[in-house]
Amino acid sequence: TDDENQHDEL
Amino acid sequence: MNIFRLCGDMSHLAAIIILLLKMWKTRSVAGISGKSQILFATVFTARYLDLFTSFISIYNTCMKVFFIGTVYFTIYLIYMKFKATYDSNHDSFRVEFLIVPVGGLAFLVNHEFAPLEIIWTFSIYLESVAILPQLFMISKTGEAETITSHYLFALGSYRALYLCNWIYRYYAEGFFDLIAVVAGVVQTILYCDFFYLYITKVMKGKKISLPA
Repeated sequence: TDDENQHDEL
Repeated sequence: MNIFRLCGDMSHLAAIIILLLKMWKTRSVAGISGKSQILFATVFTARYLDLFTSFISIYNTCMKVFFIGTVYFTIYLIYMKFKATYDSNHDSFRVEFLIVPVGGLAFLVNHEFAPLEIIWTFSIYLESVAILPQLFMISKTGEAETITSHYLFALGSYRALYLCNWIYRYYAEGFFDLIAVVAGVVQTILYCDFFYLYITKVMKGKKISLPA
């Protein structure tokens, strides 16, 4: 749920 | 999403499709390193665990599912369906020499000491060196089929395009992921030798063959 650790790349 | 990122992803997609078509049409996995494909399967599985924890976009989810699905299908073709054509004698790179140090490094150098984050970091580091068994195999046999060269060129271009994407994102969005960038630079450097051969030989209609 922590947005900071969301990786948006493949 | 920017043009570099999109081109990078399309290049990655093209690489996978080229490889599958080569194997399917020729009914052969000759010249393809099963070990590199197992490493890529490890990379995708580890990195895309976030399919279960976070949703980014339909595009993101579809690409992840496609990459995971196709890499396991590729492994099935190499080790089962077209096993007879698999050249295991030349696929002799010791992958433990990659997995162990990369695993250790992921523990030591990461953005956050949390399980999913360490696994993500592991996948980024492992991807940067996952092509080595394939390159080793080519150096051992001294040649690569032209279609295999196209595959490698597309696969190498993907991370090079991501480097452009990261430069763009740094200036446009202030986005900067040191781990991904350093690993991406390493990954791209490993292909440089191959890029040179591709441009000087394959683009002129010759196949890659190394002096014995």
